[in-house]
Amino acid sequence: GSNINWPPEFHPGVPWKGLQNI
Amino acid sequence: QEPLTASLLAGAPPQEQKQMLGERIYPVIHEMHPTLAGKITGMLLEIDNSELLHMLESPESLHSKVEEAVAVLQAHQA
Repeated sequence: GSNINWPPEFHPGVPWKGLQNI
Repeated sequence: QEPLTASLLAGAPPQEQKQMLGERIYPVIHEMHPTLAGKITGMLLEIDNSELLHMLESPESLHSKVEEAVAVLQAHQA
């Protein structure tokens, strides 16, 4: 199905979680 | 701000490497697409670090990648 949470959003100064599931 | 180099990146853990790259490309993307900058940056961070470094040195390639990402994002949201 479609992933409505994609893509992970980057915010400056906030640790990016995009790679957490790799 | 000193340029981000491959050796500078290599000294950081993988998650931190993406963070460092994101902090550099986000301002450029924000200039182009203020409302989508966070998502576009998130998409581009899925690209190999070596290519991201190249994109930082080559604004033209970064810009074309950003436009690609916007098209993908809009198709995804449609």
